[in-house]
Parts: sequence; structure tokens; C-alpha cells
Amino acid sequence: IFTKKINDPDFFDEMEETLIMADVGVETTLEIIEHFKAYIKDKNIKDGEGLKNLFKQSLQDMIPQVTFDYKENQLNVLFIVGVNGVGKTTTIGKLSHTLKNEGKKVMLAACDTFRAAAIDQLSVWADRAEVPIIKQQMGSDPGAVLHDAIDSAISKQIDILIVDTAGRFHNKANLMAEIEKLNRILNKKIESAHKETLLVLDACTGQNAYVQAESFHQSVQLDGIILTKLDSTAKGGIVIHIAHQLKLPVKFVGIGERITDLLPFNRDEYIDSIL
Amino acid sequence: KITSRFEGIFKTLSRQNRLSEKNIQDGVREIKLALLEADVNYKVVKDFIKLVEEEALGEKVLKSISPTDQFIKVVHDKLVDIMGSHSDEIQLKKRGEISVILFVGLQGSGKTTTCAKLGNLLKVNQKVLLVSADTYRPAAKDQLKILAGQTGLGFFTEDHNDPIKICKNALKYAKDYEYHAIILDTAGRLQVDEPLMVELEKIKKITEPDEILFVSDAMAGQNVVDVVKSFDHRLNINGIILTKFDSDTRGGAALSIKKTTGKSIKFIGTGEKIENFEKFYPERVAGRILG
Ligand SMILES: Nc1nc2c(ncn2[C@@H]2O[C@H](COP(=O)(O)OP(=O)(O)OP(=O)(O)O)[C@@H](O)[C@H]2O)c(=O)[nH]1
Ligand SMILES: Nc1nc2c(ncn2[C@@H]2O[C@H](COP(=O)(O)OP(=O)(O)OP(=O)(O)O)[C@@H](O)[C@H]2O)c(=O)[nH]1
Ligand SMILES: [Mg+2]
Ligand SMILES: [Mg+2]
Repeated sequence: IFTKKINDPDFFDEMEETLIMADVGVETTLEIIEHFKAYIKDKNIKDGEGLKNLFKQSLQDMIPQVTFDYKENQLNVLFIVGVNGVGKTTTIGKLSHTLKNEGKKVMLAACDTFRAAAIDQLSVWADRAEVPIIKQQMGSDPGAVLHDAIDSAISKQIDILIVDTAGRFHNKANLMAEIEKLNRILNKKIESAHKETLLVLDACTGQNAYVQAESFHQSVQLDGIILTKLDSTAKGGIVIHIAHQLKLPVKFVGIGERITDLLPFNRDEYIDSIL
Repeated sequence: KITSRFEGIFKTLSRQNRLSEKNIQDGVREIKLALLEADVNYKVVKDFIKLVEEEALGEKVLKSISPTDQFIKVVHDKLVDIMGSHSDEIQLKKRGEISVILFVGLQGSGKTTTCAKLGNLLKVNQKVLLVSADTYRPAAKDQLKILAGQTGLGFFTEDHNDPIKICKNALKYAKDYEYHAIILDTAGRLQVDEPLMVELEKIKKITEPDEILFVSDAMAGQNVVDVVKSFDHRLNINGIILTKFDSDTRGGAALSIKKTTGKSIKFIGTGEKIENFEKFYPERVAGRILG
């Protein structure tokens, strides 16, 4: 778009199309364009590189650059939640590998006791990442597995306990109640632990991703987002609206199905990918 | 949401018993915003509102005694035109021959679960075999095996990493054990993953499916059109299944897919249980997208 001049009538149409096609969403797109128009007037730039940089800057203002805040000498818990099929279990496999390579002692809790072969699937990842996993039979109470995992993590002096949960939609009250219960167990049982609750979002999801973030945030106070499947042709632009409105940063991105396909979120690279 | 948007603009509109061109244009703009918020594809929305605007600016609406109702009718009718007005069936072989159904789609869209759901519908009058040709995802074969067991369906796979060989041997197994229908589960893959798309083309060649069904998440965003077009171009799919319709997503993907590929949505997934599976009725989706 930035090869055009601002007074080219197609310029803002093309900008609108680029942002909407990136799933940025209508409201946020209009807001970005208005914000950008004000910026341009202010800086009196008419085309090319200056325009591109100004635009990048207006997007940067909306997206924070934040990383996973690991605390030394205490138990850290990563509580992984999200709707069905977005990549929670696979992401936990990747996180285990990354964190173990940083020299941390990692343990997994298989709290998806509902879906067929969910525990088997996480167990394969535990083997691949070479980390211990606490699990029970399919159909057992996820709260019981969590209690078990916390006890084990404390006694084995684990640095990071990563909790896998079953996929669930935010409009199902009983399922959200279950995740709230798991959250309460974590809060009560290990008040001294550093806990981060991360919502996994699929980059291919449309505007519903915002509703997911908003609802899960209301239920269990999210600390951030993991955006998966960025190796697809989708851009996951909804995270801009999520960052801007809910103040939730993207902490990691998934870029494939291998154990190494996880990166810390890089805001500037992400903005480049949208443009 | 469009109903609340509509109520907003049409309250002002309906106070007037004649709509001006400006009223129509404002109404059309509201429709554009509502459809985009519902995840309808940008290009589909642009074409759609052009059609609506042309018709709405025509005699029928401007000169109608209740122009607002007429305007809403134009929008609704245009949506139904696109979605089609009847349900499309899957086409299976006659008795005596084995029907083959191939499930394809992106990662995590719900293929494995839906294989069991469709098998459950078909088992009423045929012996169904579920086949796992997913040699990539950890515990994928176990997942389908468990679902087959829970649903009372046959299950076949082999303990190696060649999906094409599994499919070939599944055909033979189905014949030997007198199955009437085979449902082939494949690994999720991106339309831009060339080796994996070639693998699907090979599976299609070997198994000659009666139905190739593309499984998509109902909450898919703007790029679903590129994805489905690609899969369709390479495999000539017979139909679409939209899953996770029990979420509160508006499901604009349904409109985008139908408009750009012409392929029918045949079923929807409405939950995680085997029985959460229904035939797709186009008229219902128009209402949902309009919110
Ligand atoms: N291409 C790609 N695929 C991914 C990525 N992350 C996960 N997947 C795939 O997405 C599919 C679903 O991943 P899971 O880890 O089972 O997702 P989940 O959220 O745990 O699913 P449920 O537990 O059933 O809700 C698998 O096929 C993964 O390999 C990614 O970053 N890129
Ligand atoms: N709520 C809901 N969940 C669904 C529906 N269909 C599938 N799921 C869930 O979505 C998740 C992914 O389903 P899978 O069947 O594993 O998806 P898949 O396409 O086989 O995934 P890959 O093989 O990794 O590509 C699971 O948690 C399913 O239980 C549906 O209609 N509604
Ligand atoms: Mg999982
Ligand atoms: Mg599968």
C-alpha cells in the first residue's frame, strides 16, 4: 500500500482491506485508520517510507511487547486454557522443550481427562521433551490430577508446572465453572507460586477470538495470549484489538507442529507480517 | 447484532414512509459492518452490498409502502440466494459396493471427532469402518480408535508412517470383512504445505472417494476462503462440514465458503459428543449471520 500516495483515493481503501483481511476487525480497523489520519496531518508526510514507519508506529502504540515473567527460586505455574483444537496440548510440548533447554525443571499436569486420547497425546510430548508428567485415568477429576501434580511439583522442587486443560467454549457455563474451580485450586494451594494463565488462540479464528479472550479473562484473569498456527496464511490480527482493549499481550507464537516451532512474540516482526 | 444495528437505523428509517438514497446508503453501510463483524469475507461482503444497494435503490424499495421492510427483505433474500434453500445430501454407492468418504482440513478443525459422528449416522443401515491415516499427530490413531469403540464402529489402521499404504490396505480390509462404507481420517494440514497436499492427492487417487468432505471450524476468519479454494482446486471437494457451531461465533465463514466455491455445507458439528451432529439447513445460517 505504501507505494501509493495519501491523496490517492485508493490508499485508505487498500489499508482498510489489508487490515480487515488480517482479521484485525472492523472497529479496530476504523480506529487505526482514524488514528493514522490524525498522525499524518500532524507530521505532514505524504508518501513512501515515512508513511510506512508512521503506520507501524501507530500499530506499535496499540500492542505491548511483554515476555513470560519467570520467577527464580519458586514454583512457576503456567495454566493453559482455550477453546477446542487451538493447539494447547502441542504448545505445552513446545514450551516444555524450550524451558527445559533453558535449564529449568519442568513438569506437566494432564488435566484434560475428558477428550479421547488427550492424556496419551500429552504423554507423547512429555516423552519428546523429556519432562515428567502427572496423569490419571481418562474420566478422572481434573481437580484431583491438579492437586496431585502440585504436591509432586513442590516435593520435587520443580521450577515450572505446566497445566493442560480440556478445550471448552466460553459460552458453556458448566465448563467455565470447571476452569474457574481449577484456577481456585491453584490460587489456594500455592499462594506463593508465580502463576500465569495463558489463553491459546488459533490465528485462523475470526472475530470470535475477541469474545473468547474477553470471556476467559472474566472467568480466570488471563495474563497473556499464545497465538498458534501463524505458519498458516492467517494473521491473527484480532490480537491487536485484544491488546488494545483488554490489555492482554501476546507472549508466544506457534509457527508449526514440531517441538521447536514456538517463538517469543516479537511485536515489530508481527506488525511487518500484517503489512 | 445486525438486528440491533438494524433496529437502530431502521427506527429512524421507518419513521419516514419514503427512503431517500442517503437512507439506503446508510443502511447498506450498516450491513457491511455487521457482515464483517460476523467474519464474512471482505470481498464477499463488497460484492454482496453492491447487489443489495442496486436492488434497494430500485423501484421496488423506494416506492414501496413500507420501504424498511422491503429493504430487510432484499437483504434476507440475497443471503438465502447465496446459501441455497435446501439441504444437500452426501452421495453414497448402492448396496454391494463400498462407499469411501475422505475427511480433509486444517489442523484442529474437528475431523477425527466428525469421522465418528458421521459414522454414527451411517451405521443405522450400513457397516462402517473408521480408518486412521493420520501418521503425524501424537495419539491420533488412539483417538479415532477410542471414538470407534465408543460408537460401535469398525476401526482400521497400521503401525507405520505411510498414510497411502494404510488407505490402500484399508480398502482391502473393508472388502475382506464386508464393510459397506469407509471413513478415512487424515492429518490436519495447511493448504500451502505442498508435500502434504500432494499426499492427499495420492490418497484420493488410490481410494477414489465418493465424497471428499472439507471440515472447517465455524469460527474461521477471513482466510478461510483461500484455504477452501485451495483444497477445492486440488481435490474437487464434494462438500463442507462446519464444526463448533455450538460456540457463539456468528459463522460468516458459511456464507464466504458457499459464495466463493459454490460447494454446499452438508453438516454441522454442534458439540463434542457423537450425537452432536446435524444436517445443515441454509435458511438457519442467514438468521445467525444477521445476528
Ligand atoms: N500448523 C500448525 N499446527 C499447529 C500449531 N499448534 C498446534 N497445531 C496443530 O493443531 C492441532 C490441534 O492441536 P492440539 O494441541 O491437539 O490442540 P488443543 O487445543 O490441545 O485441542 P483440544 O485439547 O482438543 O481442545 C494438532 O494437529 C497440532 O499439531 C501451529 O503453531 N501450527
Ligand atoms: N464444542 C465442539 N467441539 C468440537 C466439535 N467438533 C470437534 N470438537 C472438538 O475440537 C477439538 C479438535 O477436534 P479433533 O477431532 O481432534 O480435530 P482434528 O481436525 O482431527 O485435529 P487434527 O487431527 O489435529 O487436525 C476436540 O477437542 C474436539 O472434541 C464441535 O462441533 N463442537
Ligand atoms: Mg489438548
Ligand atoms: Mg485428527
